[in-house]
Amino acid sequence: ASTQVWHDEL
Amino acid sequence: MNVFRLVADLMHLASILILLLKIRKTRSAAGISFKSQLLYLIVFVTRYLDLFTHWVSLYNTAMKVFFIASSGYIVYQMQRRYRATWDPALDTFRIEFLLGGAAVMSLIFHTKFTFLELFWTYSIWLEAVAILPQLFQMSRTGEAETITAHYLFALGAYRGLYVVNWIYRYATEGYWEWIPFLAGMVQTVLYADFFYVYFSRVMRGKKFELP
Repeated sequence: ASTQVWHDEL
Repeated sequence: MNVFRLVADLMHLASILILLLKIRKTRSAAGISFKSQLLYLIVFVTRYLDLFTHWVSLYNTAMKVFFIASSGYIVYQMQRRYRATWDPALDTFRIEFLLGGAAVMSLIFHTKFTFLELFWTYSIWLEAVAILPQLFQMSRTGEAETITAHYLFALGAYRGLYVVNWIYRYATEGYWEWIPFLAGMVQTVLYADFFYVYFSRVMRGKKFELP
């Protein structure tokens, strides 16, 4: 699993 | 994607196109704060570092590339071709405090202590206050060209609509991130005076003038 937070916005 | 976010993104896109139009048509960057434009360039570069690590959609990538490229272009052109058209003596807000304050805020308030996440959080806090040099300059001169007022309205509406989008996403998807929500609220509050003058004067065909 990725430790990165997912950002789907701009 | 919901309608608030889509309209917000389109307002953001429109704001930059209006700014480019203003500079081209009047052949001048007068009334535009170079410091605010520089802060926006820093905002987009630090936020979209994930351009190289995360694929969301073609829409997402195209918008990110446009926002980085256009803000870079505006900063570059204000320093080169339009250098003589704006007055640095009016643009005196101390952005060191904004750059430093956003750094402190992102070091204290973040969700993960990783390289990308810290830069993303930094961009969120910095964007909340990036308009301050522009608003400060306008409060000193007491007025703005109508096209500049339209630019600022579209830019302010973009983050204001994102706040609505976050409330909507929480209600419909249970999605919640409090850092951008709080930062978006701060930015919208900073805009309050501008919005008031915009609605009471510019929308009625009058010049943007502070009382």
